[in-house]
Parts: sequence; C-alpha cells; structure tokens
Amino acid sequence: IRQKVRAIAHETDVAKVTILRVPDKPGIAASIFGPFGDAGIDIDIVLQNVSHDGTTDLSFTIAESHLPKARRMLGSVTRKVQAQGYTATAGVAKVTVIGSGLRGTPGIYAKIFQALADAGINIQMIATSEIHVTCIIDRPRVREAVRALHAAFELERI
Amino acid sequence: IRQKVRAIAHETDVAKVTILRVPDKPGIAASIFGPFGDAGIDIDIVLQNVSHDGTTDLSFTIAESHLPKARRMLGSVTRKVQAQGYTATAGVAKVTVIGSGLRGTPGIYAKIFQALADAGINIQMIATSEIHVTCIIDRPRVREAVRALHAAFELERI
Ligand SMILES: C[C@@H](O)[C@H](N)C(=O)O
Ligand SMILES: C[C@@H](O)[C@H](N)C(=O)O
Repeated sequence: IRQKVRAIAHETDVAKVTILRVPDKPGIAASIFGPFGDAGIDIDIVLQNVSHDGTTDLSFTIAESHLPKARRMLGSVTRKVQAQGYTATAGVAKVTVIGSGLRGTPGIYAKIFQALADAGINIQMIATSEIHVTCIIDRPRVREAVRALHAAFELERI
Repeated sequence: IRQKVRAIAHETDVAKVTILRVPDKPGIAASIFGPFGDAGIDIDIVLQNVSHDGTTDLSFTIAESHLPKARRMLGSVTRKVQAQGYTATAGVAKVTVIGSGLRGTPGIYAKIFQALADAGINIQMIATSEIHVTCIIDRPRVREAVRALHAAFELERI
C-alpha cells in the first residue's frame, strides 16, 4: 500500500458552501454553477451525494477570500433552483492524499481514514478520484492531519 | 476552456452503495472501510457531504460484480457504526471528465453540467478533484452522456 501513496497535499484557504435540498432533476447543477462561473469565482471541489425525497445537498469549496463575493450570490442562486437554503462556512481546510491506483487497492481508504481517526480528526466531507482522496476538516487540525498521513504512509515530510 | 479538458472516460460496471445517516464523528469512515478492505472489495469513489443533525450519508461505488459480496456485509457494517440503514443500487455508470487545472477555470463545471442537462441526463452523484470531474448517472444514458461531453468540449471520439 505504501508505494501507492506518493504525497500529502493540503490547502488552508478553504471555505465550504452547501446549497440545501436542491431538486434532484436535470439542469439543477448547471443552474448553480453557471452564475458562479460568470462571476469568475473559482470553484475547487464539487460534491453531491444521493438524493432522498427528490432532493439532495450540493456542496462546493472555494477560497475563503472569495466567500464574501459568493455570499452575495447565494440567496438568488438558492431561490433560482428552488432549494431550501444554504450554508457557507469558513475555517476549514482540504487535505489530499495523492497516489496512483488508489482505486483497486483494498484497504487504502481504510488506512487513510484510520490515520485521521487515530488523531481524533473529524472528516466533514470526502471526495475521491483515481489519484486523489480529498478530505475537508477543521482548519486548526490540518497540520496534525498531514503529520498523521505522512506517518501512516511512511512518507518523508518535506 | 476546451484545452483544459482532455478526455472523457466512462465505466459501466458500477453499483452505488450508501450507508444512511452515519454519525458524523471521528472513526466512523475508518470503521466502514476497514471491513471492505479486509474482504478484498475494491472501492472506487467515496463520497460524503456535510452532516445535518450530527449525521450524514456515506456513499461509495464498487463494481456491480462485487455487489452480492458487499451486500452480505452491509447489515453488520451499518449496525457497527450505528447508521440508520443502507441502500445498494446496480445499473448506474460513472462518467469522468479528465483535464488539467479544472479547478481555477471558472465556468468549466457549469459547462460540464450543462452538457448533461441539455441531454436531459440526471446527475446522481458528483465528486471532483483537480484533474477529474466524476458524475454518476443511470447506465442506459452513458453513451449519450459521453457524446454530449465530447461535443461540448469539441473532442474527437476515439
Ligand atoms: C442535483 C443535481 O445534480 C441534478 N441531479 C442535476 O442533474 O443537475
Ligand atoms: C462521517 C465520517 O466521515 C466521520 N466524520 C469520520 O470522521 O469518520
């Protein structure tokens, strides 16, 4: 497993935004991100889990420095897609485990999450791809999180 | 924007699993994926959005061929973490937009989601990283989805 994980990255300038209970039907995601694209606000992670009762939450992360600008748009975007509301929270951080073939390595996710669990760090959001496992955590815990993951995967800290 | 997107990948051997209303506290994600790792079940995407009332859903995708084996474990895993239940659904597919610098290109997410919206395809789950935008959709729509994304980003279909 160790060879599969190559590096741990982190980002502290992160805020999370969630549009609550958006209708789960075609066109909604496009309607939300259109305005943010037009406003020139960089969206980092986009995350949507399965719906219940025809609605789901649609979350994304942005630089905390863009949060004031994003906040000015959130009311109208929420109304536009007929969602129930939104939350926008500063003070989080992104920790990313970078590797190859993370998918297809049974146990690697458990090892990543166990490292954070052992450090008592709560994982607020998770999104993965073939190469990245991204966790959103509280910003005060980011150094511990990076240290815990370096230790778990026996990586030298740079 | 076009240069940023390099390819569209898809996977049809996909089932989605959701552990419902897991307690949002340290150690829960590790407790869920430990057993699947031990059972040798490859987990592809892991997705978790923000919690409400102290709980959230934790979803993941696996090969549909592994669904029977996964199902045999889901009851005990659900009880172990004191979640409310689980769902396991075959017949979905994964469509992945691959590029560089997807983050930091305002409007690129809107363009991806608009292409699927214009084809009337509902996006069931979304997870992104710097290089991948992953959407889970109904399997019967996968060819249309890939075609729509190729067209939107003017990529030659191989
Ligand atoms: C929720 C949102 O993703 C919706 N399902 C859409 O396709 O746009
Ligand atoms: C829900 C789950 O991710 C939990 N927050 C954990 O840290 O394990």
